[in-house]
Amino acid sequence: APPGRAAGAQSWEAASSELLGPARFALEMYNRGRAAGARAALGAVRGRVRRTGQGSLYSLKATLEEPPCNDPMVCQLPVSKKTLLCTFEILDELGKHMLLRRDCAPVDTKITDDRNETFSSFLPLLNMDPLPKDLSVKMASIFKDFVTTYNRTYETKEEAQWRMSVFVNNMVRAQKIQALDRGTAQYGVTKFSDLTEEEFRTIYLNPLLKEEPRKKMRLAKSISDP
Amino acid sequence: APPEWDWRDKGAVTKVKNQGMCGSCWAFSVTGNVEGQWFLKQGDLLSLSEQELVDCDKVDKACLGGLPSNAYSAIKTLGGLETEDDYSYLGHLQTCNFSAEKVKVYINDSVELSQNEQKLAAWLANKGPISVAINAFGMQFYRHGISRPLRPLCSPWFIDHAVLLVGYGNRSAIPFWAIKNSWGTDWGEEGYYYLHRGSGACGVNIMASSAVVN
Repeated sequence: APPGRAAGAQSWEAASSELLGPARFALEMYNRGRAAGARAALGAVRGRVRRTGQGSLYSLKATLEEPPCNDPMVCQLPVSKKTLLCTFEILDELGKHMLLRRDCAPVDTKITDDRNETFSSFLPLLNMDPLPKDLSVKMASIFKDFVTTYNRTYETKEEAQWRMSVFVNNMVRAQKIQALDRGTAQYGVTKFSDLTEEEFRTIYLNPLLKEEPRKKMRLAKSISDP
Repeated sequence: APPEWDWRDKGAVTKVKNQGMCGSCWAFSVTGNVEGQWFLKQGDLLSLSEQELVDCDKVDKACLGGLPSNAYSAIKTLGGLETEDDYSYLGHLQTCNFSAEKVKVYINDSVELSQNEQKLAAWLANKGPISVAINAFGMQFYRHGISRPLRPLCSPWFIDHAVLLVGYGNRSAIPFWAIKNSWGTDWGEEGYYYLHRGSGACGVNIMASSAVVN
């Protein structure tokens, strides 16, 4: 984008060279912890940049080339190289990069998740300072979408407002879980998104499982036949 | 073990169920395992009753939680399990309405399995789906893909959800366990959860067990 453009203005035709820095950062985060021969390589990159008050928000779509797998500890049979299509969102503030979103899937995957695209694009808005003026409108719209999708009903307006605040808080939690996951999982809106952590844990989980002592059973014999 | 295996492809797994607003995951994990064991031994896939365990397993705590080891003992003590149709799921505790005449499936014993994930894979491919317990970190917001949380966030010391391993394999060279959950088909990948395999992710290897049908 030309220098001097107003903060918040969107630049949809950013030069490729501007995207390479954030793309390489995203690749570095993706490959973190991998041995040299197991690192993915960056393919094509395209994206857009939005200018914020103190930095830039990059939304990238990149192809990554996963190397073939010949390590029997990882894959019992050799696996040929794979191409992944990844969506990254990187915030660049005062020269410091932060990965806000990483979502990768094989290019031949049948799972489409257009709905989560909207939810995930909304999350960086929560980190902006100051928050966008139309944030509450966006929040209400996405919450309404959730209520419709999962057929949620609330008895009072006050409860609905409370559940919306829980929903927004959970979207931030989901974003953090996403950022810290080292697999390919995508986290976001689910039918449990209007429950507090305490409610979810109390209703759906099983605290007895971590208690000791538990009844001992005999140990099964290992499978030795091929 | 074979490089991949999925008992869903072999007809050993019933449809995904829904525990509802009740902490009865332990019952679903156990019935799923017994369904698989009965199928492998008797050739008949029957959907079995979780409500029987919720109501009649007096050692466990119904919707407040339970342990698979207790559930196996309860099945042996009662004399077996009724089918889902005969003793349908309600999602809350009620008076035990077990009828020995309606038992369709029984078990002879239960075993604890190895904590080595390669041995678990071999056992699964050979013997059937496995009841396991995991740390449910992140599952409230899980949509799809292979989950692999950082170990401090998904500690095996804080296991809080019982599920069923039905298969394993690799996606893009990332090894996974295919896990049948009990939160309905409108959660996760059509009701299934995919967890990284080989790293002890979320304690998946800590509490593996199975019923034994002779």
